Amino acid sequence: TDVLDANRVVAEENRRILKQAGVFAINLMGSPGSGKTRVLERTLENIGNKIRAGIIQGDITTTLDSERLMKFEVPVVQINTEPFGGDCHLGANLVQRAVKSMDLSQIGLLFIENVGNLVCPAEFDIGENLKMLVFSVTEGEEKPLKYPLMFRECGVVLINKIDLLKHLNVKIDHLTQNIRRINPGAEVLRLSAETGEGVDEWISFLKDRINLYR
Amino acid sequence: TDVLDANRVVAEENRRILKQAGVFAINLMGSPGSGKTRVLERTLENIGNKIRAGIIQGDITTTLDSERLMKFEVPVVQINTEPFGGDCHLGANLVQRAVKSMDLSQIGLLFIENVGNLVCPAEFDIGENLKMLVFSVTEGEEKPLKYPLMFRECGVVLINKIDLLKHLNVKIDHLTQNIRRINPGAEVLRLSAETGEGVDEWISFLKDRINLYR
Ligand SMILES: Nc1nc2c(ncn2[C@@H]2O[C@H](COP(=O)(O)OP(=O)(O)OP(=O)(O)O)[C@@H](O)[C@H]2O)c(=O)[nH]1
Ligand SMILES: Nc1nc2c(ncn2[C@@H]2O[C@H](COP(=O)(O)OP(=O)(O)OP(=O)(O)O)[C@@H](O)[C@H]2O)c(=O)[nH]1
Ligand SMILES: [Mg+2]
Ligand SMILES: [Mg+2]
Repeated sequence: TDVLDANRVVAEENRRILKQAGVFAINLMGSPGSGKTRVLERTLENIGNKIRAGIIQGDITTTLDSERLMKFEVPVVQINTEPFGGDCHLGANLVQRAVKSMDLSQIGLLFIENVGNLVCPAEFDIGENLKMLVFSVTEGEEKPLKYPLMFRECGVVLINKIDLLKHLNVKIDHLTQNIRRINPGAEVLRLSAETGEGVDEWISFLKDRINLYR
Repeated sequence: TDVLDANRVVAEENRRILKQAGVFAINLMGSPGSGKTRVLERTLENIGNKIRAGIIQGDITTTLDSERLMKFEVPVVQINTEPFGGDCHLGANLVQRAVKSMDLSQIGLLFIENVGNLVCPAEFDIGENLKMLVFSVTEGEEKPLKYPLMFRECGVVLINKIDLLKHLNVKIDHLTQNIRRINPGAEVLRLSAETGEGVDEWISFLKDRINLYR
């Protein structure tokens, strides 16, 4: 469609701008409340001083998520889609405005937290180098089959909230199998952003990816 | 926008068709995995023989949810949006096709389970008499502030999965307050579709609403 074509042109511009500045950009997606911001909090606590992170926080409205990240003293830019029609996903345009407002010389790793939605954000390239999905076990094990595009597009799927598994009748092996059926190439990691379990594996995957990019 | 205007015309047709047949229609929305189908299972188990229910199951792809409902021997029609572009919400057009394929003389209450999404479905009138939101406590207490449109549009909000509260740091009173801030007129009910707690209150609310409609 015209909308996606126009978006792709701007996304390519974003990718050039970020590449020139040596910034590795991650499009962080997932359902509302899957734990995207919580995972960011854990990531910022554990990535050490060598990696300089920056955050673009995308939401329909409020600055609630960016306020949670202020304590990490990293550059955070909030985007709200409500003034532009309340889109359920970030487009490359809004991301470009945010990118151009940041001092990219201070950043090596840029997280762009997208609007909570398991469908539309997967269709819009925003100029990222990696699409990442945070998926909560509380959503159920057959979602990869029902919402395949998101799982197909993502290079890494973080299965979050594993601390709750003992209270659920969700089988994490079935969930993982369903993810592999849709996207055999995805890296699938399990963690609890609440307890910290699995965070080390996620951080070492992240560091590997950044080193590959350099 | 033109899309919403065209949709509204078809939605009004749906509403006329359903009213003539004496059918009370509910647009059932919520995030992926919030428990929409689980709540439907509990509802069909408990509404008794006097109410003749019918279901339109909307998903991007698969018939997984309608297969779960087959055991209740009620008419179930599956709609998939993938063949029509993979929309993240049901439009009035697809709903009209489904409605016209059903024998409405056998139905008094029609549930239309929408695609799992806390944003777009709230914008598209499909001809329903009531918009209902199933919201899981696992999504977090401040979502009404971050995704206000859905909460503003719904006449009833079912807070689901309350059996998990004791394992979460979510305060259900804060969640309820946030819902009231966005939509003071909404009926807010708490339940666990898993354990059955609160289902009786939901069924009596539902029966009251159907009687009001008659
Ligand atoms: N038990 C448990 N709860 C978690 C975990 N991660 C996040 N949560 C909770 O899940 C809820 C949502 O977390 P957020 O970080 O706001 O999720 P989000 O995906 O950023 O939400 P939006 O940006 O609003 O779509 C909060 O109540 C968190 O405390 C986890 O690993 N385990
Ligand atoms: N603990 C608990 N789990 C629940 C409850 N209701 C649903 N679940 C679980 O939540 C997961 C999703 O439930 P579904 O009924 O498939 O949710 P849905 O909203 O219909 O999902 P989609 O239609 O795919 O968007 C499943 O693992 C259910 O067992 C509840 O009240 N408590
Ligand atoms: Mg967030
Ligand atoms: Mg369902």
